[in-house]
Amino acid sequence: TNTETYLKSVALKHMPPNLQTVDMLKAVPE
Amino acid sequence: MFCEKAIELIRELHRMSDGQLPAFNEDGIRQVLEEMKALYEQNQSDVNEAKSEGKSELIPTIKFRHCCLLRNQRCIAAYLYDRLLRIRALRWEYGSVLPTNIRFHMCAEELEWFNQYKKSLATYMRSLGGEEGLDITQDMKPPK
Amino acid sequence: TPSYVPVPPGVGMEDNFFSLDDILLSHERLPSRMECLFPRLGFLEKSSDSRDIQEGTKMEMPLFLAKGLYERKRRVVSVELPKVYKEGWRTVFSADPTVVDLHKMGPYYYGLGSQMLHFDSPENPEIAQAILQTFIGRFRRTMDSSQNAYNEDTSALVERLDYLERALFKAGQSGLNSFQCWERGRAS
Repeated sequence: TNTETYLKSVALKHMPPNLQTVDMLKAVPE
Repeated sequence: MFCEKAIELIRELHRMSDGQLPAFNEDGIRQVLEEMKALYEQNQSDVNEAKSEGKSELIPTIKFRHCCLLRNQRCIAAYLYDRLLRIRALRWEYGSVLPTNIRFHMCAEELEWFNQYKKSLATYMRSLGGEEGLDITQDMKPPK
Repeated sequence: TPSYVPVPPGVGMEDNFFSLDDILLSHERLPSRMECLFPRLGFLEKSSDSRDIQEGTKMEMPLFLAKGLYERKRRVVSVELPKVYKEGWRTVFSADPTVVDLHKMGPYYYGLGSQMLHFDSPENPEIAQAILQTFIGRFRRTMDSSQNAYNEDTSALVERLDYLERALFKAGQSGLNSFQCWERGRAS
């Protein structure tokens, strides 16, 4: 949650509407 | 070609494979976000034109720009994420108070992330080893 | 900082979203042919004055873009197999994989080769076999030299290795150094 919040605040919220999320579960390998 | 600024961000970190934290490249990120904005607006315009005038030949171009948008998003996210991994490592190397010269290389949001990480780690360590908790960041090498 | 562990590259045909190595690999350029018109993107293609990228244009395209545009059923973009994966070179590798300078021929020989399998080619089974057998043929030397070169200049040992092999070499060296440190009573 900390990391998602951070990514949103620094960059994702400034991106085009359809690109404002990253699927963290998929992105972070086990 | 698009996405050249984005790959520069990645190269900047990749060059420092030992985990050093370079200064936060705010300008680099801003440039990539600007490129994303331009690509998105061009695509919006072409999508409208393709729909209203039936210009299906614009579809390959729209897809081209969309690939570049996804790429820029990935590069920014990976750049920021890799920096967090470096910052996290600093907690284990330096303790909870980072040297000033390192803090200067962090943006405000990274400092906030670091503070939250410290709190999570502290909460976890308090939950270990009975009432006193256990500082697992100490004694990271085995005793002689 | 030993506590810094970057996101590793994906294995085989996979790639990891946050891996810096995978992102750099997918920036490698491949000779490609545009199989349809790309309107309004002519400015990307330096040799042309056209407003559009014309069908049939040959250009070097980064892997991520070629992968993103490629469609199995429709001809949008076609990618040329880099020569190191073609039959001629595959024969060289099968004769003796250890003689090839994989840094010069790569530097992402294994990674790029694995990614090329995303593009449907009738040669895919042979390409996959060649990559695998090359790795098997070279791995032992990389591992042996990484375990025997202690406290010396290793640049001659690594200069002909691709990036995957260099990472393995580095891992071997790290293990060797840690062991030596422990033997000398300096690991506590």
